[in-house]
Amino acid sequence: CTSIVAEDKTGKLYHARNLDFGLFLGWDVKNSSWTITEELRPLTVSLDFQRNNKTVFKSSNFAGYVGMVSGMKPGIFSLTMNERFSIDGGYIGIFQWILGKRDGMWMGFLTRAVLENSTSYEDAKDQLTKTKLLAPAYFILGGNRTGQGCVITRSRLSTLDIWNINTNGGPWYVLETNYDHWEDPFVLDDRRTPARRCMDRITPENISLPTIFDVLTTKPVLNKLTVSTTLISVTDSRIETYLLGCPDPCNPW
Amino acid sequence: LAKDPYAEECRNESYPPSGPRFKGNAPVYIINLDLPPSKRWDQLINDKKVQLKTLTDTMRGIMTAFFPSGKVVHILEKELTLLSATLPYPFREEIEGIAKASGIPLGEIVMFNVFYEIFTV
Repeated sequence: CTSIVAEDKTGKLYHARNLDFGLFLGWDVKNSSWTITEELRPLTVSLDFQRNNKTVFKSSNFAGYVGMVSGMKPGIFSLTMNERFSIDGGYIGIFQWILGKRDGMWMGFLTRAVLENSTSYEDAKDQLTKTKLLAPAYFILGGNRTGQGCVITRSRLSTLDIWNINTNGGPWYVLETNYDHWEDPFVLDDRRTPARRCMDRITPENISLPTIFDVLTTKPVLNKLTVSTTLISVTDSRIETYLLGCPDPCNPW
Repeated sequence: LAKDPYAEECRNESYPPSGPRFKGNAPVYIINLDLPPSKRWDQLINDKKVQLKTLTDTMRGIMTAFFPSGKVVHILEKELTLLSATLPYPFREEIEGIAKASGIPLGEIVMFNVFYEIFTV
């Protein structure tokens, strides 16, 4: 996955992500594609969660999955989740859960609860930072005013790092793939460098959802694992999800 | 290391999406949180149950490829069915509702919903 939160020169925030999934889960030789990736695309939906006929939050989701990986609370905050691989992975959390140690939360359930119940960027950040998890993750959070954007790097039990935008001399955007931002990405899976190169060309003067879409659909940021691209503007209460493929020649990940 | 052969120059003016990379818009559904959790997903699942069945069949097929006897898949599905009873409100009820609406075994729907935790090793 690749998630970006960026702030333009007026302080307006944009949030977008590529959802990549299906690595090593069946390769279709005939069509040169990942089987699960292709099967997730027709399951991708935009959801509008309502109570009393009023929108509580919106998300981009898979039919049949009740957790959240991308969503927005209109006018308040936006949230995406990127996968974080670790030896101390979710299988340990599941094992502990089965044995009765149930003080951690399932990743998708936490993001759903945050989107449903949190009332501010700070509240969402607090929940995503402090809640114990069953699996490690990256949470990418955006808000509705200047400086409200961050990447939260989570292990199962604690927060390893919070990387903020535009405060104390921080960058005008944060960009997360599937590696800790303070370390180099795996050399055979470096989507970060090309994505950053494209973002740096855009500058805060020209950043917008269409220009972020340009970044996310540039190969190898776009790759054979990409299921969809979601664009979010909290201020405009706007969330758009497009199903994407990567025609050959294209990186398998 | 050689330069990435498939990398390209940064794209420009690709929005609104079109061309061979664009596979369509995600359809929009309303999820009514005023409904009982077991009923919230009925309309969506009714529309997508064929695609969901295709996916869960593929996941089962991949596991069977790793463990051809089928015993591991059987045990996993049985355990995941039991696991559903431990999931918190309203997720347990929603997952059970999805299994009922789709006609897909509960264990397979649970697996789809906890796949992230399984996959992060």
